[in-house]
Amino acid sequence: SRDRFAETFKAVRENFQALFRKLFGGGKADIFLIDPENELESGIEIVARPPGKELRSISLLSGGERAMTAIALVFSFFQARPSPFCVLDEVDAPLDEANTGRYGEIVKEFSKISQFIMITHAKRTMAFGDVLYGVTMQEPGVSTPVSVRFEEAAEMIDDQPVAAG
Amino acid sequence: SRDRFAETFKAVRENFQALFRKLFGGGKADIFLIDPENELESGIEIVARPPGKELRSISLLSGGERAMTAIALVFSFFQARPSPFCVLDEVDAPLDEANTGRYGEIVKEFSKISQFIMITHAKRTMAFGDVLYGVTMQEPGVSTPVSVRFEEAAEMIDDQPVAAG
Amino acid sequence: MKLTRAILSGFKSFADRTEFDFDAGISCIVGPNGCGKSNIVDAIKWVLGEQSAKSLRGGEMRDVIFNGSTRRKPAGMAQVTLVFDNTDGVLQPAPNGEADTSDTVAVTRRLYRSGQSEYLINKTPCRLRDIKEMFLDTGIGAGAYSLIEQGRVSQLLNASQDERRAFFDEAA
Amino acid sequence: MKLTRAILSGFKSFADRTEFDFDAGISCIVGPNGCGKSNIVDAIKWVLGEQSAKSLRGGEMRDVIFNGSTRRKPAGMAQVTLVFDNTDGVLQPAPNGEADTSDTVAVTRRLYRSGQSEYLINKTPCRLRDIKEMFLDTGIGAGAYSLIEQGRVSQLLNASQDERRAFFDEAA
Ligand SMILES: Nc1ncnc2c1ncn2[C@@H]1O[C@H](COP(=O)(O)OP(=O)(O)OP(=O)(O)O)[C@@H](O)[C@H]1O
Ligand SMILES: Nc1ncnc2c1ncn2[C@@H]1O[C@H](COP(=O)(O)OP(=O)(O)OP(=O)(O)O)[C@@H](O)[C@H]1O
Ligand SMILES: [Mg+2]
Ligand SMILES: [Mg+2]
Repeated sequence: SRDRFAETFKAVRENFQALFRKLFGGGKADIFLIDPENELESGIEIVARPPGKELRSISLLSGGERAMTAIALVFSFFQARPSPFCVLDEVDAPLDEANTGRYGEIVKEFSKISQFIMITHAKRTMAFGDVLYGVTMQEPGVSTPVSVRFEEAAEMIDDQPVAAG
Repeated sequence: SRDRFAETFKAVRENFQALFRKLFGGGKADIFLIDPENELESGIEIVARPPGKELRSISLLSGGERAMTAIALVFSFFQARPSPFCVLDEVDAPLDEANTGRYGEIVKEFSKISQFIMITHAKRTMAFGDVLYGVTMQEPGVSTPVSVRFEEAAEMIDDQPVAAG
Repeated sequence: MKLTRAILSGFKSFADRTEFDFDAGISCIVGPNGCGKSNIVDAIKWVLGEQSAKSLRGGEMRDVIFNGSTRRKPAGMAQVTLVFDNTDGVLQPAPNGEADTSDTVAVTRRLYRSGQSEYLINKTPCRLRDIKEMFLDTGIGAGAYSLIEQGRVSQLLNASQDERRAFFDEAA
Repeated sequence: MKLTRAILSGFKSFADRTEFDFDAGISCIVGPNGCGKSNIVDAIKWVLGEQSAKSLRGGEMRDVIFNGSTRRKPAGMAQVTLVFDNTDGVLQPAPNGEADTSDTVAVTRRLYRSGQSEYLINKTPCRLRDIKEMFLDTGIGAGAYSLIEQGRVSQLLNASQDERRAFFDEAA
């Protein structure tokens, strides 16, 4: 219905403005209807300005900035209409360490209302998990579960600096 | 010219078959003309089978497997017609630790004939660099170079396991 | 409504019956490239009603059935079960129109190599639409924002204004 | 032919003149999200002749000029210079048709906010095509496989059979 759309959009929009600021530590972002007169069909535009930077096309944002902006958007929906569980597959791939930590923090906060399942290769993200599930292919081509404790996982992917040259 | 295409394609194809096996530690991959009779216009197909697995559509490969297959393809071109330098921007993003190491090793090997510039967030990849260039934004919105030594870089991105809960 | 368990059998690389118990607030699934983590996501999408093989990274739906390894024969069927704790009554299962008031709701989807499909709610055979209708308005289900596949995060920003609107309509 | 230096000035987030000395076999560029690493890749593409603003992540070419921060005014011009050691003579610079036999080849591209462009080889003004022709057959230049942008690796496999052929023709 039209009212539900307007109401949901308003909530998502407000969430997005706040969550972006939270994830970026400042700056400004917004989503809005291209054609507010035509609520039923109007496309949706998105703008984002990280702190200290000028407003420019979101295509010019970096890989990590785009990922953090998209994370803010996904969680804005989630905050407006929470689902019982949420699955996130390697969402942290383009993020640096600091942003990986912020991603983990926002998942932790939202995990008070819903279950989260995160697939990741990053030790720092794993540390936010209450439980770790390992998957392995001891027998080629066949997946099997393997119990993992954080210390083991951390060690398993620990960066041993490989001597250069 | 047609001869040059045929000759280059043959070289790239042989390189790809060998590099894939090297990067995956086995398995089998190939590129071929859809329509060998029509060399001038034929599209190119690619198949890849990681070791121990059955041959299936490359769409079913995992994110990391696809990245390693693409890396094998890029370096197959490179091996056939080396360029003086090569720039790789966060090619290692979907890779686990083991594959990140293999990616670094193949870059190291090819760096005997050309210069490589890798952009990365991964400590393990950084360790393959002979020189590290840091970029930072001390002043918001303005990029400035910063000298980085590996130990500093490693520390700067070191995974301090964040206590969960 | 809480997800408590996922059971995969013959689904993609999960040749053997594999059970995952979920009860924690945050679960992390880890493992090397190609070990099967994203296949678990596909399994959840599939049992919730995903009908697009492409959306499951395959060419046809039969691609989700374990099709062998160098040492094993292909499986004859793929099966996925999700178990939910429904003490809060958010789910209102009604397989074939008959209300089921249990505190636990198990949803099962099967696909045989012959192409035949089976669907069950709490062991009662039903239609796929019964499953999809049950999850309607819960925020879960194929296409929702509650399931972010590998590589999809950037697509959210690349989308055109109208695609973004379509995503919104689906989610809202 | 070896790349020895890259100098960015007013190019995207590099408001101030910034020099990178490359001589090692393997150089790694590191730093936090959004600090400007991929902008360096864009700078290299641009000075080698990239004419598609979209390929540089912008809407129009003017988007490559530093357009200010909360504390700084926009720049009036973007300039990038690449310096090559050409002792092996691989490059045969001929700005305006006049052969230049130096051991060092510097290529410069400028774009003013007015829209005016300037191109130079070893400080001799020339046309963009002189730069592109110089790099022809060296394996470098916009569109080649020697420059893999962020996120592009997966596209190589997603491509259709004909797109893959197009990529091949360009590279071969
Ligand atoms: N029907 C099938 N039968 C057997 N194996 C399959 C089937 N479909 C897909 N696979 C295999 O599953 C593997 C992919 O698994 P998946 O995408 O879950 O990996 P992943 O753990 O997410 O890895 P990454 O970390 O690289 O993303 C591929 O090697 C693929 O060949
Ligand atoms: N013309 C311009 N003037 C000023 N800043 C610009 C301009 N064009 C782009 N930028 C800024 O440059 C930043 C992106 O830089 P870049 O893509 O190089 O980051 P990065 O270091 O590669 O980060 P990541 O690790 O996330 O990929 C963006 O914040 C963008 O706003
Ligand atoms: Mg995956
Ligand atoms: Mg980047």
